[in-house]
Amino acid sequence: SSQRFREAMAVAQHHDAVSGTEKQHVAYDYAMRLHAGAVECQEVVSHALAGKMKKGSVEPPAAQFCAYLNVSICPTTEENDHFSVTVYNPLARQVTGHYLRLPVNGQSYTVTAPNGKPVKTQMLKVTQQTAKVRGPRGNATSELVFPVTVEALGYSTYLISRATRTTRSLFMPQAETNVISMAIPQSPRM
Amino acid sequence: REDIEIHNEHLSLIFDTTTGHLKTVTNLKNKLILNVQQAFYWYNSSTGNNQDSTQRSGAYIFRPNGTEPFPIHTKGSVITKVVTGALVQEVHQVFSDWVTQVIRLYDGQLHAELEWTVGPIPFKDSLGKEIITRFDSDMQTDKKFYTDSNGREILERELNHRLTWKLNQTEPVAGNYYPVNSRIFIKDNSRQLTVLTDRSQGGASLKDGSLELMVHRRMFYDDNFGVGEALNETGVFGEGLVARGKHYLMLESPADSSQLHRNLGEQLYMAPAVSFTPNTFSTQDWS
Repeated sequence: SSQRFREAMAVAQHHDAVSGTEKQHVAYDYAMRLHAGAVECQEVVSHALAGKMKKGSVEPPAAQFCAYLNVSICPTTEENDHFSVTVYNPLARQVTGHYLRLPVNGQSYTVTAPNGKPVKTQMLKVTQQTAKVRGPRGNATSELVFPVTVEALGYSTYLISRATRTTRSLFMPQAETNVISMAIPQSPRM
Repeated sequence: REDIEIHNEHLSLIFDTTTGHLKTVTNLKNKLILNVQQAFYWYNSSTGNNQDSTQRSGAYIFRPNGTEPFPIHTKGSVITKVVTGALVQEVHQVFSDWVTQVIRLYDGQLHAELEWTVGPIPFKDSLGKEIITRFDSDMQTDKKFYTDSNGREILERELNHRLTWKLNQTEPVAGNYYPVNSRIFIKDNSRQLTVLTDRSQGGASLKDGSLELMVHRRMFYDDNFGVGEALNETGVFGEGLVARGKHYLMLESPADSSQLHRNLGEQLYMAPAVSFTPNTFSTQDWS
């Protein structure tokens, strides 16, 4: 059953799909097939990671994916105070300094690296501009930004917990965010 | 009242106090300075009746009806917000109510990230529009620019020229556009401006030191090449599509650029896959 994405990609080799010269309803069909294939691939990745992350007989919960991170929407990170992020690196070399931006609703969070050390984070407000999308909107108020390091062809898991008043002060290296707001210029068309 | 400046240990970006546009990029390590003006523009699509001399723009055809695009800007500065912090700094710009951009510098990264959001493209004026982002710099590029054809092979392009046949240029804009599958760059003796993309786009360098990429299109006529309908995707809510994407800007010496943009290109193309699981374990239990 995990051929769906492969088949969708095969169908999309038509130059219409590549260059966007298909009729609109065909464009929707390409998108639907690719999406169905992508969802199936996520299940494959989830099973592969679960296999790797199994601790003895303990199966980790199934991994969830967020397709709208680019518009600050991710139900898992918005609705859970405690969650883990697993980052898989498909490159054959270590990746350092790759930043994650996770939509959240808390004020501050502790992020713990695989080696148990706290990771420096920065919180930024989600603005209308960054979340400008119509349709299913998340309700994140902020984005939690932090760097990750992942080995070649490997994965790293970071634990994120919403900070309570005590944890916040004890060990939460959070970078300050300063915001300078300008008056929004009024264009005649606005 | 001063120019706004953000920097990390590699790059410094300065924004003009009057327009709010990006105006100087400095590579702090190699002391390379690029004077640049980055902004968004729109070409007015051709209409007509698809006979040769009046070929319309459409899904197949990019054929602006003029060589100069129209600037998209508001009165005064386009900057609405500046965010500074130890890990990431951002400059938020609003060029119009349908074109916004966030320029980011992450700590430790060699490139600047330009996240553009364009659309829905206005349609009440019945004018088809092709939206570009354009970098106009002080480089002497001698009519040459470089695009990749498949993420690996970089091809040298020359304005109004074809390598293997004598070109009679009749489309000064469209005739100089090439596919940009992951990156486009211009260079002079000491500097190279490379812009990597997160998707395949079209791009060109129509003036010395200039580099442009098309980010969105919307037209209202069929170009009669077979699709049978206009490239006018109205989206779920009928207003038109909002497109969002990223460009990654590097300013390095030509000698350093080759290796650096290939590294970044690979990292973008094979970006880490991120997945989430609700977690009830404490840190100790989990570890």
